[in-house]
Amino acid sequence: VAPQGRLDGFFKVT
Amino acid sequence: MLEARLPQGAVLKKIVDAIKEIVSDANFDCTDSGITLQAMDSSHVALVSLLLTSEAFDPYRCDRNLTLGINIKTLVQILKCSGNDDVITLRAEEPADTLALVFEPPSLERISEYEMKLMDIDNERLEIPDTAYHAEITMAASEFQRICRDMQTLSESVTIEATKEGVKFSAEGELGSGSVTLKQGGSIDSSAETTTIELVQPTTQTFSVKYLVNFSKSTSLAGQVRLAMTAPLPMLVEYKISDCGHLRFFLAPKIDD
Repeated sequence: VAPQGRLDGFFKVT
Repeated sequence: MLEARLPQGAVLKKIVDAIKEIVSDANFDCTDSGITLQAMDSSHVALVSLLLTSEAFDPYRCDRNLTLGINIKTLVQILKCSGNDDVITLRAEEPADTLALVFEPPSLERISEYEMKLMDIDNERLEIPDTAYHAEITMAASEFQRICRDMQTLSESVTIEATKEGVKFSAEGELGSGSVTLKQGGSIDSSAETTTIELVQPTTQTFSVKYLVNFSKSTSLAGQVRLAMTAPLPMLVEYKISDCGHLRFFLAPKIDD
């Protein structure tokens, strides 16, 4: 089973 | 102060129902131009982004920016006290420590008023970058919901493959495998049932189907759903709310080896 990716790093904290 | 009268109160109920499994607490940011919400699920796999512009309301008044920290479960419970045809008015004063909700049926013979306590939610504000998507699929929202539920019977993952011929959803589990392919519809017939694919390049990504099933609870908000993919970036799943906003979900894909 492929591991689940995360959103961290994709969205910039403003 | 905020005073926002939503003639179609059911829209708020549908939005909250669609996000309640993903986020537990969220800030509703109210400005002169409308109400927005942005929140990630606790495992940082999915992000919800809501926009309800001031046009959704009649009238809408927000003198100063207000952040309403809302426990979604509480809001769900309070909204259960409203009827599906009710007009819902939201009211908050500064400092925003409570939110008043007024429910009025079209007959106007009954007014119910509720007040919920607000929370202080420490939420990072995120900037969603503009993405040039490699594959954009527009399809019937009900079809997307059905496919996600069907794939969930086989596996916890679903692979979405977009080519110029169509879009294929497939799942492979211990018990067996299955797939549904939707062919690209003709451009003349542009009904809600038509599947359209805008493709820069063929794109395949795999996602947790449980999240997609949750997103597809938004089906009653819009006739169509838009899926936008660029590997290996998160997929965008978008439901338009008439001409007055949208409910967007971003979902991190499974990591491809």
